[in-house]
Amino acid sequence: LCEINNVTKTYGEGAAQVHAVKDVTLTIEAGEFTAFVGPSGSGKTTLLNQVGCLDKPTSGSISIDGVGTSGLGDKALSQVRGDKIGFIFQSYNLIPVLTAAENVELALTLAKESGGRARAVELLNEVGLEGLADRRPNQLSGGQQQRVAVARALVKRPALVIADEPTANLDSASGTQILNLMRELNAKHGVTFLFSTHDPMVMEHARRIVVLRDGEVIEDRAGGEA
Amino acid sequence: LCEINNVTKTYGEGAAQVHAVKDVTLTIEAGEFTAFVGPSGSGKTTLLNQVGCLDKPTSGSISIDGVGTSGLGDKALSQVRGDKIGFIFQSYNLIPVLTAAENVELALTLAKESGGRARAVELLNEVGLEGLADRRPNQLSGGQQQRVAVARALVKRPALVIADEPTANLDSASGTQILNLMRELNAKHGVTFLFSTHDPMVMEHARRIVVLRDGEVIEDRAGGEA
Ligand SMILES: Nc1ncnc2c1ncn2[C@@H]1O[C@H](COP(=O)(O)OP(=O)(O)OP(=O)(O)O)[C@@H](O)[C@H]1O
Ligand SMILES: Nc1ncnc2c1ncn2[C@@H]1O[C@H](COP(=O)(O)OP(=O)(O)OP(=O)(O)O)[C@@H](O)[C@H]1O
Ligand SMILES: [Mg+2]
Ligand SMILES: [Mg+2]
Repeated sequence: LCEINNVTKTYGEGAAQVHAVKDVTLTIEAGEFTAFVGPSGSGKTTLLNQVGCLDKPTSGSISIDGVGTSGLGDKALSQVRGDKIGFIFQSYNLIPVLTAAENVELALTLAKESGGRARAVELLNEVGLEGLADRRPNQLSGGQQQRVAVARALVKRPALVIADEPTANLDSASGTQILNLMRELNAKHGVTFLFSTHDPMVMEHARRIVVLRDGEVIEDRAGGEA
Repeated sequence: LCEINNVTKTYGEGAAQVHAVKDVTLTIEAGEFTAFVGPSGSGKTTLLNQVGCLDKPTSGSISIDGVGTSGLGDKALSQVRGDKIGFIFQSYNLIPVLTAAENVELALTLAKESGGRARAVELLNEVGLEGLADRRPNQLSGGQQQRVAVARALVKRPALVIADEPTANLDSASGTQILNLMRELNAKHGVTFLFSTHDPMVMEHARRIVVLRDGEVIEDRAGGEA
């Protein structure tokens, strides 16, 4: 599903240059349930931003579903992203003036698809937020906002979901609930999941674990569920 | 240090009314190292916002160091807060146009105190962010931003630190590093720490654990370090 070839991402210039991701090569098969782990600052978010078409590598190439993405212009890149990828950001990024349901159904509304409200409410129930569809983000707890972001990523049934620390603000029951939802989508519909996480529970549910340190892959092993 | 008497916080009106905190009474002694735990949405952030003078209870009263805070006007309340309390927010709240060091030393700069830069760099080193003092928040990973927020809360050596999910985005090594820093401040300088957390590691280091569910205290027990 994803070919990541010699991807490097560098920030800044000269002595202050930061090598956030250094020459990473990986293959992601369709249907994977894979956790990226490693110390804070090791490059997990940066690497997933490249794979998720939110950013372009400094060098190297990425292709999603056979489509080379690292050479595309911004408009074409966001088309690929919109069609194929759902993203859960490390800092949620909900729109403050929209309700939970409006945040979730936004992608459908923009695509002029119908049935958005019903689908949003269904997903909000599945992530444990029954009855909270009409709250705004500042009327929700940190963990509740995080779960709205999970529902939003899933609304268009993307082929690939990239989830950056999806359980960081959740108690173990809520974290398990959304992880089980993701495993079900993975098992029944073949949705590919790539996680960035520090949560041992997510690692136990992963079938593959890719370990980063200082921007490099230092280990690629079976996860708890392999 | 803190007297929390029959504190209730309610949002909204009528049928949509949310009882985020329901009639909580607690005493916090100076020098405590206490974790507030409970499911997502159980009221931890809301309760700590009342104690930290960021919000006022709907009913009930709070006093910090003998000063009744729940009846104060906004100006007086922010004076108490500025003098006595350091806050680590669940979503960090760093100022995007300032560097990490400028964010940390801001409170000293506003109080026209000198030595801010040196103190900021010292604290950034203590939370594991050597060399990152001049980066802006969007040039830092999620966990690095969270640690800048920790350093900022400690810069004025407050009597009370309220830390809302301080390790949520940290790997276990970074989380242990900042928790050890906090334990040292607690042991050597008597700084009181109140945590909201889902992290078992923080609970193991706490001497007292207060368990919330649906806005009520359902358990008040010894922590791992009691
Ligand atoms: N402005 C508001 N209007 C209505 N309800 C609110 C508002 N702010 C918070 N709430 C509700 O109050 C309850 C407590 O929220 P709080 O943020 O204190 O939970 P929490 O224990 O910190 O959860 P988490 O672990 O997810 O951070 C939640 O059910 C939340 O939806
Ligand atoms: N715009 C930027 N300029 C300079 N350095 C940057 C920039 N953005 C990120 N970095 C650096 O790149 C490195 C990788 O960051 P990244 O966000 O990928 O880490 P991470 O593994 O997701 O960490 P965490 O677990 O804390 O979320 C970090 O050292 C960070 O400071
Ligand atoms: Mg990250
Ligand atoms: Mg909270």
